[in-house]
Amino acid sequence: LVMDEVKDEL
Amino acid sequence: MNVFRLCGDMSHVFSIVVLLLRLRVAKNASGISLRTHELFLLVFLTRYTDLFTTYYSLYNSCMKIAYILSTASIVYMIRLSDPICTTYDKAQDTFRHWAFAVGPCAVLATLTHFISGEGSGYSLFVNIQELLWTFSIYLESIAILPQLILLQRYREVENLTGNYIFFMGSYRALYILNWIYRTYYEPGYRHHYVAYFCGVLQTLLYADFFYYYMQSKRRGGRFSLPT
Repeated sequence: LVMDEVKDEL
Repeated sequence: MNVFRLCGDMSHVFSIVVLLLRLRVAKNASGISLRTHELFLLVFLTRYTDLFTTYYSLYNSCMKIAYILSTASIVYMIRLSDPICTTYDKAQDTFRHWAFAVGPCAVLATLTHFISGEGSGYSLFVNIQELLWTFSIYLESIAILPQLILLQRYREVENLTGNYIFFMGSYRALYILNWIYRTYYEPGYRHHYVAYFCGVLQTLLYADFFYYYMQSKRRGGRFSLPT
């Protein structure tokens, strides 16, 4: 999932 | 967290503070596009739906809430807060943001979501969340357009507005460095090409504006964008 990969970015 | 991302985030916060101060101190919204800030509010609201579902870090949550609240307060001031709202030049803020920003981004996001197949096997809720996230990435890249078009109509751009654009541009440029850094130093960091593409597009939009802005500053003359 996309959100898992860049989860810590704003 | 690396130094590029931290600086990028700080630059983003700083640009918002610059604008908030400009509104509060000058009590004047002329030259500021309400539509751009409504688009940014929509960007934050659609991207940060994970505030309710996943906890990453205190920093992460606080920044998300800060972006939403500060942008909401910018929108509130321009729309409703007297006397600022009376100085908002609605007649000049004409970019058709629903037809040319929100609509196309929603279509693009839907297409990428289904073509990439990212959401398959996940619940409907997760799919909607993913879809909104992709939409927010697209929308953020062009959310500054109403502001740039509004500034085109003004003969002169204030220093503060120039600074705002500069810090907003730096924010996304630093994020690009952050992605490059992560690619090299974080094993298993997966590329996300939609975010990359939009990040570069966004940076170019700001850089283009800033190039003309600096040129006119150096000449000491009046500022106007080429049409």
